[in-house]
Amino acid sequence: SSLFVYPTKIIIKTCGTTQLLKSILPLIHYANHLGLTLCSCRYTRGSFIFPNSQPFPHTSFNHEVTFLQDTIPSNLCHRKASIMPSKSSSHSWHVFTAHSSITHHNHSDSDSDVFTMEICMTELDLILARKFFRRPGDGKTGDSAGKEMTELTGINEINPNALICDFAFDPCGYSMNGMDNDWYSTIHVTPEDGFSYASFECVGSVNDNIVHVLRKVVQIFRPGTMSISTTCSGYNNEMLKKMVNAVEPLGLKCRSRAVDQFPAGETVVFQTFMARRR
Amino acid sequence: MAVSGFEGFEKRLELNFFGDDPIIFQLGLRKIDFESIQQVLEAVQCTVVSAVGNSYFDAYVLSE
Repeated sequence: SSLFVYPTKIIIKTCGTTQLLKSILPLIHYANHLGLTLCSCRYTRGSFIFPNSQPFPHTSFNHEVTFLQDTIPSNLCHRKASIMPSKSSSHSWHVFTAHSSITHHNHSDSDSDVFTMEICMTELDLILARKFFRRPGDGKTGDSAGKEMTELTGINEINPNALICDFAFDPCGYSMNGMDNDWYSTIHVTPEDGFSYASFECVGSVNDNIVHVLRKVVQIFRPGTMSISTTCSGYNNEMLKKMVNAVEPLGLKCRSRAVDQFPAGETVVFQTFMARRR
Repeated sequence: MAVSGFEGFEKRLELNFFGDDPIIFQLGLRKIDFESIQQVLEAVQCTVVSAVGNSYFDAYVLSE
């Protein structure tokens, strides 16, 4: 799980049975004390592997949306909730957004060529996933074991310019945050066979080398299934083509693509890929 | 699929704020002290395990 705090933006991403939406009210409270007012809220997630284990309000997307509607201030009046489908009923992308006005753009995401990419991967390659297990009695700290995993897996080669803060959990699991000037990236890995999962998220520009990034991510995890959700200010077909062209030569076939529009001109594209071997 | 196990799929929340005072934009939310951040995370049911910052933002690795 990760938290990013910018001067006017906060991003929290948590896994397991955390109750993420309960952070909204205290965050609004602390921000108000600093003279800041909430102007947009975006909540996203994939389909849980174990939905019945989630606590309220994460028991269903309906419950989450109701909780969001009741919690966020009324000035965020442009609201939309959507479940973006794939060909598999077990892989959907859940999105809720709310904006006060399209005029409040004091953060870098207002740039038209900037996008956020959220990748979810399951059925990780067994041998590669083993690299995210600690060796019993390795005598390392979470930080030093995390650093070793970062180098052993090639995660440090995704963006060689990034400052990486990494952590290895005991007995297994890995998280890292990357910082490259004002752009973040983050990886989280749950390597256990049967419910293995890894995520990669970054913010970037359509002019960046997205092909290199995607190829490295696929090579590090070799997932059986992968979804890529991109959020940006418009539909960029060239960028989507680049993504497919980066991933398909590595044995993943694009199976579905869903596009939806959200308030303040946001476009979300949700693509799913499956390994050809399956 | 396993009967039960650790839920890897994350929930992601992004909040954007604005203010009238341009000085706020220099640090803004980064002025929230660590104790307050821990209180927020307590509501979420996770904790900070590692942290780093640069001149643009602060990044925390969390438990769970």
